[in-house]
Amino acid sequence: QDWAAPRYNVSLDLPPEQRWKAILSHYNQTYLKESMEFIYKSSIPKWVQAIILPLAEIDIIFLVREPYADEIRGIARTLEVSVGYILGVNLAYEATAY
Amino acid sequence: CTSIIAQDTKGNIYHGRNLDYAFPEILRNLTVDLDFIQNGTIAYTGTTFLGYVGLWTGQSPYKFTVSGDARAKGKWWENAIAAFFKRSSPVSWLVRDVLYNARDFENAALQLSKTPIIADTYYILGGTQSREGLVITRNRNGPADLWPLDPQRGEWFHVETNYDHWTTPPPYDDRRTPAIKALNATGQANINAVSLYKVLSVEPVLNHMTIYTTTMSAAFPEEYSTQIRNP
Repeated sequence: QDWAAPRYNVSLDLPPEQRWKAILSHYNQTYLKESMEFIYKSSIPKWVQAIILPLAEIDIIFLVREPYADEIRGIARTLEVSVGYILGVNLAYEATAY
Repeated sequence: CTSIIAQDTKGNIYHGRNLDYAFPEILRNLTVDLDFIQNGTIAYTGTTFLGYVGLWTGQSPYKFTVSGDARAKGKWWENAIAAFFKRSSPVSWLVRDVLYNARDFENAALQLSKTPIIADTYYILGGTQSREGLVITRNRNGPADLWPLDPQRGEWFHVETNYDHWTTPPPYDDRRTPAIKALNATGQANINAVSLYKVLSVEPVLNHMTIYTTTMSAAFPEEYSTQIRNP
């Protein structure tokens, strides 16, 4: 059976790091964390992983701009995963579309 | 992916899309519709996956609708140069930027055509007025082709999958032909959000990698609707 996508609000009036926290709280954090890690490891080429993970540990502003950098930081903090995993998932298309 | 823009006989524009991707079992559970709120009003609406901040599908109310389809062209190192040295935009972040910034359909078309992006893609754009429909075939640095709706010449719909519209899709992945047949069978007088959803439900337009189907019309923003598919 098909089903309607759940619908939520994202407040652009909130600081970017806090925008996704309330939505993520509706979901099982362990499932989300494992899903992100699985997609990251399955879809991001090793050479991209080798660039993204160490740079993300320093500061992802080297790689991406605001407000997306702060939104990604906030998601990683909420899910308690590496910023590099979330950054990698967000660049999955760009890492594979060629 | 499959994106369709269509104009009915009254000049209303409808836009629908199937998003097909890897990991469908996981991504179906992560799909959400989001209203991005600013100062108490909806600035724009979009569909994405939890953890993914970009948008491949979205609507600026009373202005335009937009979807993105994958275009696999070029070399991996061209993407790397665009990302790390040119600091170009990820494809789905540009969609979000345009939903937030663009004044109208024309301005959205300009931004989606010209802003440098990391990887090639197709942007499909629908407006609120007659003839406001456009398929933008994108290279990293600019447009490769602009393909507007032209109802006066019988082109009341465009179908974009993952191949340049001026080429023939490969026989092992031809979703374009079944979609065109279904649209012609529906007819311009009968096209609307419901019939467009039915077109997007025809196999193989709908397939085992389809995660969700969204139908939208910028002139009727309350009708934005996403169904998670389980084909």
